[in-house]
Amino acid sequence: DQVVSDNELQEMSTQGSKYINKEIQNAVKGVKEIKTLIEKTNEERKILLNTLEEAKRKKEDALNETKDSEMKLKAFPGVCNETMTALWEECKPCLKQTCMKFYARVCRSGSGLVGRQLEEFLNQSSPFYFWMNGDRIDSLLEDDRQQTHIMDVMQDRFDRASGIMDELFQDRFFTHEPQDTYFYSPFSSFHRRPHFLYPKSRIAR
Amino acid sequence: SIMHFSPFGPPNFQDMFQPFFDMIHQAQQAMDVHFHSPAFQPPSMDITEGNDDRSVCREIRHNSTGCLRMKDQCDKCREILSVDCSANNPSQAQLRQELNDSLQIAEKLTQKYNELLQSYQWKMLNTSSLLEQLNEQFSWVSQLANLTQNEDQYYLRVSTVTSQTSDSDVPSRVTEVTVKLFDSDPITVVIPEDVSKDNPKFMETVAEKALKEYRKKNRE
Repeated sequence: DQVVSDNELQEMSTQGSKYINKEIQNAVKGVKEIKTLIEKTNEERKILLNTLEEAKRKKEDALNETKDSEMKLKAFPGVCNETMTALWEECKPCLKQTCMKFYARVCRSGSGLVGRQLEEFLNQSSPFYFWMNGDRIDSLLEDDRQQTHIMDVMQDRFDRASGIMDELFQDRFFTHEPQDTYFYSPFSSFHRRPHFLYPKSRIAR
Repeated sequence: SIMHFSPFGPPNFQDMFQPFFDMIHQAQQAMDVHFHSPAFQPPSMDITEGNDDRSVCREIRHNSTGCLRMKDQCDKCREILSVDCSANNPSQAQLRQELNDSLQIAEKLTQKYNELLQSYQWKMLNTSSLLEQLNEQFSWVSQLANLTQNEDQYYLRVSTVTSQTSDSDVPSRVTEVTVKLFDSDPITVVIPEDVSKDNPKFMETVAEKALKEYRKKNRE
């Protein structure tokens, strides 16, 4: 049964609209809080990025020194070749067996193919490479390549996201000045900051 | 009140929120596509401990160099590493020592860099989740730009209020209220008997339920 009059319906609509208006304000307030959090996180991110760049410089210096020493060492002709070659021939089967056992136990896939690949690899490797810890140097270079790739991709994504956020936070909605008597901005504490996520130097660069 | 936002009458959602939904969504996607990708695994640097099995498996599959990490388990392999060639050339021994020293430093610094990279990744993830929160909290309002085409001053309009017996096992009287929120299709909410329509909380409960439903539909 319809239990209310038209007037009552109108009054109820007004009451309901007030509640919705309040909820819109809450959402807007929430955005303000999240924006502040994003700003704070971004400040921390920038500090971390500086530390990261410093660490990268140090790491690359050490890598260059390692590569230099490796080059110089490689320049020595025929160092202890015979002794090393004899030991290498005995090292290879043990290394292959140990590695295949590990692979079958831990990696659990395609042992046959890996076994052939490993044999070929050991036959082509030189004991001198082994003696110089060439594998560790190669691992370092591979890690460096991966780290650079990860950092590049991460920065690229972040640059795209922050570009959009910069544009978003420059919107009229966020940038109304509070002294404008005709407009009231719930974000009155946000003064116009044209480059919210980018420092100026970064834009210039 | 956001009613004061515009000097020319009720707020115009089109002007206020138009870019928000798309932009927040785009920003969030730009971050997420990468971080949620299974390919995004930071490299492991447990070179010295040799206990990162997954990384060793990957290296073995990739080019077999992972196997060389097991050299310590074979006597003859260990002997190669301790071959002393200094009798042939003393400066060569010194050079080898330098190489080993710089290698150790480089490994340590690479490990340190990796740890920082992971912290940086966490920071990015934090930003990404804040964008997600922003989207969650705000998208329903920002979508109003697309959903409100008329200039009705009511955000919520009640069309019918009926009283009837509920369908549950224990029959009781309930009030069914049909409302329209913005430009939505009619939404019907059911209010239990104990919240009478004369109760000041009645419309708040109706609006709350209707908004909840509206947000749910928007998310879908």
